[in-house]
Amino acid sequence: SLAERLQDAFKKLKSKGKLNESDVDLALKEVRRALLSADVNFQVVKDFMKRVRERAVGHDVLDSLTPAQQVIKIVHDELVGLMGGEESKINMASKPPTVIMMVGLQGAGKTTTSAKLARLLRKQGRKPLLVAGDIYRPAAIKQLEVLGSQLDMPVFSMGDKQRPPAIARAAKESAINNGQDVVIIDTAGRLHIDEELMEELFAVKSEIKPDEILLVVDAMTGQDAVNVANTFNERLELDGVVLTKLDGDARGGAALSVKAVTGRPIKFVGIGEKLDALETFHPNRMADRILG
Amino acid sequence: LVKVRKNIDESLYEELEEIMIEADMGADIAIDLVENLRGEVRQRKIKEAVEVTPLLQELIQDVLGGENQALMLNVPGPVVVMVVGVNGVGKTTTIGKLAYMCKSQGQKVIIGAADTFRAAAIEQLEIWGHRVGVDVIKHQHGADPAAVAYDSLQAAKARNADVLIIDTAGRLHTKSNLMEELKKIYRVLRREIPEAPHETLLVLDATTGQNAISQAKLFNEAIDLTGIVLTKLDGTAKGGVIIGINESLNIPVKLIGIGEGLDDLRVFDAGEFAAALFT
Ligand SMILES: Nc1nc2c(ncn2[C@@H]2O[C@H](COP(=O)(O)OP(=O)(O)OP(=O)(O)O)[C@@H](O)[C@H]2O)c(=O)[nH]1
Ligand SMILES: Nc1nc2c(ncn2[C@@H]2O[C@H](COP(=O)(O)OP(=O)(O)OP(=O)(O)O)[C@@H](O)[C@H]2O)c(=O)[nH]1
Ligand SMILES: [Mg+2]
Ligand SMILES: [Mg+2]
Repeated sequence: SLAERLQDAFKKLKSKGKLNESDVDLALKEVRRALLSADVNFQVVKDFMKRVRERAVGHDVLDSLTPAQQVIKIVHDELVGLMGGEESKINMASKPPTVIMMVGLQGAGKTTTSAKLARLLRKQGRKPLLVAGDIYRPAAIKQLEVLGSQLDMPVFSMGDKQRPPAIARAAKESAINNGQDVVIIDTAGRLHIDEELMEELFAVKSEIKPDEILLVVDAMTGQDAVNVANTFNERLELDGVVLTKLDGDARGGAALSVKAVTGRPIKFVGIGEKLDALETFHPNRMADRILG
Repeated sequence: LVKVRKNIDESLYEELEEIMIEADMGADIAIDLVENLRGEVRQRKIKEAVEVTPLLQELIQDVLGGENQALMLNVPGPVVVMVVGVNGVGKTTTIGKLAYMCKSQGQKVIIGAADTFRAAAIEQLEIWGHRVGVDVIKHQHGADPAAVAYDSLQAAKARNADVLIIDTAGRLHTKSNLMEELKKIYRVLRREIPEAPHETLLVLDATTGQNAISQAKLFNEAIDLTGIVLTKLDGTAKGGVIIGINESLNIPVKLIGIGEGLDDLRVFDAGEFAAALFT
């Protein structure tokens, strides 16, 4: 573990006498290594290590009997400070319905998360409507309808011949007529570099002015997380992020990368394939996980 | 991607190391490759900065084994291809594309819909089968995947299919009960045809970071992988993690996915892959 490697590093360094700044720099290489192996983006690690170093070359590390523990504490605090600080809740509209848009790369978990979120919001007393906004993927509409029926949750669909902005508009009107106060729009997975499809998302946003746009990101995403998050944020102005598939053993460094580069909070985490597997984000647990 | 320079200096090596890390090759591998590169630059007495990156590409290409490792589809049929991987990486879509590729080469293809778990997985695969014009063998949702695999193989034999491609449900490699299910499918196929499955392909998403190594390791321990399909290379991710997988597990990349259409599947080319890391 990082704690053990840091202890070994400091043991060697202290055996030569009192610790100095360059000793700490040597030990910090272990932290950098841990963050990169956890898939935190290279540039994000660089910036993060600057902040850590500033605090780590102070007297509470240099004079400490347990410098490794001090450094871990500093790194952990910095991670939690960076990733935390916001409540994991959806921005509710002052006048219903609240409209939520789920966006992200192919296969990230948008459709499954849409259903999970609907279930969660219903438990909180809302009346959600799921909207089948993916008109491209084979059987995408069917997939959302199956999940909706598993939850006994209504699903709005206009088939795959209408365009997503029109579908979103009609879904919002339908929700108003049927007394549903949360509309969750599932969209097709797309590359952030696909001009046409990013424009389509912008068109949906302009049409129905969502209260919440959530970027769904796979926890195993590597260095590319910053490119994806940055582009989606620049085009759409995200409100939050959902990190999925955290029930695996991915360290999840993408969480730090995405937060660092967009400033948008991670609001929920997906922890399984079942529809009850959605939790609010805990920055301290994420920090532990990233540090390994 | 590499800045134009006059001299071979430390900043060049640092820049190359950064590019490799950002390509998801992993810090340790990037550092090792830079060390090898320094040695080669000295040995070959290279003086021009512009010659360094092509040399690094050459070193990477060497690691990837040089010859392109095609699918072994030239044995008497049916050749059985089992497709596995974690959730959402592109298994089902890849199977549609692979069926199309084989059919275009004159082969009779059958698909086995052994993902009986995920919502509308069977319907999704049936649409692909319809697009390509190949039969899809399926049971009802919730059926035993091994039973579907078994029936698909019987159908492939009875209909004289050249290739049988079996779709499986996405599963995290850390879930031992799901890995056991995969082993059972493998055993069922092996009992019917001693060399089956002839190909066990792990589908990896190019956007995946270092976790891909854990995925490859555990799927390989469960069912002895013969190759990797690296998908979503049409994005900005480089998929550099396959270099580490090649080095530590000796599993070659055989195919790459470069889009969501029927035709977006290519045979892996190490030279092109190495070059793309730096562009
Ligand atoms: N283990 C696990 N699997 C998940 C989680 N979230 C989603 N999945 C699975 O990931 C796969 C992809 O999920 P989808 O909901 O289809 O992803 P998507 O983003 O809608 O995909 P596209 O519409 O094709 O872009 C499915 O097999 C899901 O069951 C999670 O938190 N944990
Ligand atoms: N851009 C791009 N998208 C791809 C590629 N391969 C697959 N996809 C997309 O990735 C998403 C997931 O593909 P699937 O084939 O459903 O993935 P899967 O591994 O079968 O998913 P599960 O069965 O849920 O585990 C779909 O939206 C596909 O269109 C590719 O090479 N490039
Ligand atoms: Mg979807
Ligand atoms: Mg599938």
